[in-house]
Amino acid sequence: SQSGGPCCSPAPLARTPYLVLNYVNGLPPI
Amino acid sequence: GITEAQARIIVNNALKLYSQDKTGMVDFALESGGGSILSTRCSETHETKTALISLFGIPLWYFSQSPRVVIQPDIYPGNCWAFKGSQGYLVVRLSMEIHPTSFTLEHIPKTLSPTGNIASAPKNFSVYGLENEYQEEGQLLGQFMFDQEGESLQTFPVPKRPERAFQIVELQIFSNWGHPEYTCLYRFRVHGVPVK
Amino acid sequence: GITEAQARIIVNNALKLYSQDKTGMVDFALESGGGSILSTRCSETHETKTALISLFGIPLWYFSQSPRVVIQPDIYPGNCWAFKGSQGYLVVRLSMEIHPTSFTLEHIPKTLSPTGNIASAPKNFSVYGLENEYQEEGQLLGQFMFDQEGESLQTFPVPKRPERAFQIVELQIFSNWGHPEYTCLYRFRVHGVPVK
Repeated sequence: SQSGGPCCSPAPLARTPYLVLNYVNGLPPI
Repeated sequence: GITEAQARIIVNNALKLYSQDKTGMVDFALESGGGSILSTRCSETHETKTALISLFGIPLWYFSQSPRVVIQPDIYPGNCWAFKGSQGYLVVRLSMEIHPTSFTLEHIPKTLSPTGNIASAPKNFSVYGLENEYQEEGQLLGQFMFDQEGESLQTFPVPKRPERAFQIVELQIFSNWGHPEYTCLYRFRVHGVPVK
Repeated sequence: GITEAQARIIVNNALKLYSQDKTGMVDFALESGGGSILSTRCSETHETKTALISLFGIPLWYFSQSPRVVIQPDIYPGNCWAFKGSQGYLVVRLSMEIHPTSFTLEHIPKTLSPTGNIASAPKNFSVYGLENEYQEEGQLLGQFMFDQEGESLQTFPVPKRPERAFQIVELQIFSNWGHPEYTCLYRFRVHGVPVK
């Protein structure tokens, strides 16, 4: 289910021991 | 009967579609094309501590696949993101804002699974459109089932095209095909029409 | 009309060619086979600062594709080397000295482009054979045009086989198909006959 409970909050990937990639300024060259 | 020339055309068209990421459709979730993983909500990577990386004989760390592999095209056995249990979440930011029209889920074929089965494959799942990363209840785009007896690549059309467009979608997996410990996601794609 | 057996032969042969790097020809530029990028002369990588890599929430660097991807086989959308503008240079050292016979340029098919077009594709280009890395004017091997309405993989035969052999070639791009900021090179291959 979507609402309620501890799973609503986004679990930050910042705690994970692997490299995270985020696009911050539009599309990469394609 | 068909002529040789007709047969060649059929074959060439089939190979052409195959070479176009097998679907001939843009995947707006693809990482190299601008998609990214924002969150896995409360689902946790299933850490098996089986793949040990060493250098000069010195153990360094245990390697496990990150959720990013779900939006990367390599689907060789093992190149999946495994989350604990059978309920998982993946929040994906698409390369651009689109009206989603269909989703594709892929798993390895049973013939390539060392265990002889694909019990770790997802079964029932839903996809939601989110207005922003932190929205708790998005708009349900559809509920689907990945069939373990079906093709290794299955595309699911959105039943009703949403009025608004989304750049963030959430994949929610509810069940798998029997694996007691984890569920493996090989590749999830999002197809649609970009907003003008 | 053809028989089922003949149809199977046509299919198998087409699959065989497809599995042989799609062309069935040696690519002497391929990095894993011994090719390498020597220089991009005065062309600059188009740095967009869009792909941010972080670890434990700490931003580390902006990622962008290097010119090496031009001699690597992964051609998924985004896995191209983008140089600023529409004039670019790439000096490639081949795995061995050859008499070049043809060149192959590849771009993503329009059907897979999130933008719906391939304006970033190269248009007019030339290939030169160089005696050494620092030679400024090499021997012109041919002038060609990549057709955006054509196949995503296009092979261009050298009009006149050069007398001498080369281990270094220079790809010069003069124009693209309309993108105002950058040109994307997905893959460049060099085919030929090795010197005995």
